Amino acid sequence: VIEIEDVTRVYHLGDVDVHALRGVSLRVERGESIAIMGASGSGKSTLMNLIGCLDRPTSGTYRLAGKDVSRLSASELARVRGERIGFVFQNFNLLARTSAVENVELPLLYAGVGGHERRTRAIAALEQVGLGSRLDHTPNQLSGGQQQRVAIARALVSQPEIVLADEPTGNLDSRTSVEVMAMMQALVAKGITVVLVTHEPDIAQYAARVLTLKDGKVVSDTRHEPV
Amino acid sequence: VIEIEDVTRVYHLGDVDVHALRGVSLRVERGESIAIMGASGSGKSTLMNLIGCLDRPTSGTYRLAGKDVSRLSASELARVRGERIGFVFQNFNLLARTSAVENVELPLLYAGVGGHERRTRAIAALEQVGLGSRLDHTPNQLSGGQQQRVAIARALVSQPEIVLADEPTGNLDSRTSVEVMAMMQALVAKGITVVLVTHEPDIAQYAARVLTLKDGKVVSDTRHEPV
Ligand SMILES: Nc1ncnc2c1ncn2[C@@H]1O[C@H](COP(=O)(O)OP(=O)(O)OP(=O)(O)O)[C@@H](O)[C@H]1O
Ligand SMILES: Nc1ncnc2c1ncn2[C@@H]1O[C@H](COP(=O)(O)OP(=O)(O)OP(=O)(O)O)[C@@H](O)[C@H]1O
Ligand SMILES: [Mg+2]
Ligand SMILES: [Mg+2]
Repeated sequence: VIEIEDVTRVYHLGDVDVHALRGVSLRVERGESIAIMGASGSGKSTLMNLIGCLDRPTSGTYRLAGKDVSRLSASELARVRGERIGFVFQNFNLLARTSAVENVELPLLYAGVGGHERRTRAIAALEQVGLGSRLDHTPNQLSGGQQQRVAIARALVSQPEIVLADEPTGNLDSRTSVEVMAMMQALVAKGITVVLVTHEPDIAQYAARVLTLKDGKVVSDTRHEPV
Repeated sequence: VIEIEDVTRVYHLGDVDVHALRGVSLRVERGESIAIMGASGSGKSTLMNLIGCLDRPTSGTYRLAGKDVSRLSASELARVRGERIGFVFQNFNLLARTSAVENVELPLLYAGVGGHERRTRAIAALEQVGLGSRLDHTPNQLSGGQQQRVAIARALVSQPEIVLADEPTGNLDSRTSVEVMAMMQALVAKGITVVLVTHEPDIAQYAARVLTLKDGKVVSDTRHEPV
């Protein structure tokens, strides 16, 4: 479902060029689970943004469910993102003056889901990550790990085909992390494709495949029995 | 140097009260290293904000280096924070339109350090966390772990007596985390008091003492040989 071929991404800063991705190729089958690891600055979030159609490669091709993403218009890209992809951002990207439940309703609002169903589904998603008693808190009234869980709930509420999670347990204690990974495994069991970036080997072991990036290149791609 | 006695912190949200800390007492000697662990939402960041003089308890007392913090004026508090405490925030709190090196210079600017020395020390602090090639990048031109390292450099550049680090390795790969913890250990060896919040047992083992919070209370406080 995800076919990335020889993709590069260069950031231009004045007279300096930062080569964040230097020729990455990746094929992910529908329903696979894959963990992306690598040192800080190795290009993991840049790759996730490309997969999530939030950014375009400098060169190379990206086909999502058979369609060449570079041929899509801005509005078609937005629709693909809204309908098919759920994204947990490394820095959460929650709306600041908006409550947890309203943040989680947002993907459903864009999908045209009615008010009553939106609220019911958003509450269920927040209860699933243990935040049933924090529905009306705004992000600055939540702990770091609670904000991260709101971001997770928001990514999952529209039941997307592909979940992209960038360091989803970075601010979570071990027990809450295990609960979140159990949710991710339940998604994989339902045929959803899950790509997660993590620096923690204990979290990576939940995926059937581990890809390691170094300086913008893939240095290993191994399969194993998931935990 | 840190004496917290029976401190509570209640957040009032309309008609709901959130009891984030429910009677916490803690004595930290000068030069000690202590790790604070506990589930997401257990009160760790709230406690760190109190220790760092960024917030006041609802009840209880806090003496810092012998002085009752509640007796200090707002400007005296600000001076204590600027001169004695270095804080690594869970969400980094970097200035958005400001380069890495200017973000790290900020504590020195407040301390009245001259321009040339500020720049030299800020560059050295950034090189120490491996960001010598990222001095002029603004936060949105840095990876998550790079932003975290700028926050660490900023906390250490003024050589404070007390370092408070809230999840300083949450976005760092294992090798970079080990380098950061080696820096923290070097500070302890120089007599600096280090309090760090972490959810990772591998990181907590670098401290000589581990305090665990649960629902706003201390449930264990154990000492061991640091790694
Ligand atoms: N400004 C606020 N208003 C209301 N409630 C708050 C506020 N800040 C924090 N809380 C609540 O206080 C509790 C403790 O928050 P705190 O940030 O100290 O937790 P934490 O232990 O640091 O969690 P984490 O590991 O997720 O960062 C949480 O349940 C949170 O929802
Ligand atoms: N907007 C930008 N402009 C310039 N350089 C950038 C920009 N965004 C990222 N970079 C650089 O590209 C490289 C890769 O960044 P990326 O965010 O993909 O790393 P990462 O693997 O996710 O790191 P981390 O584990 O720290 O989150 C980094 O060296 C970073 O400094
Ligand atoms: Mg990243
Ligand atoms: Mg916290």
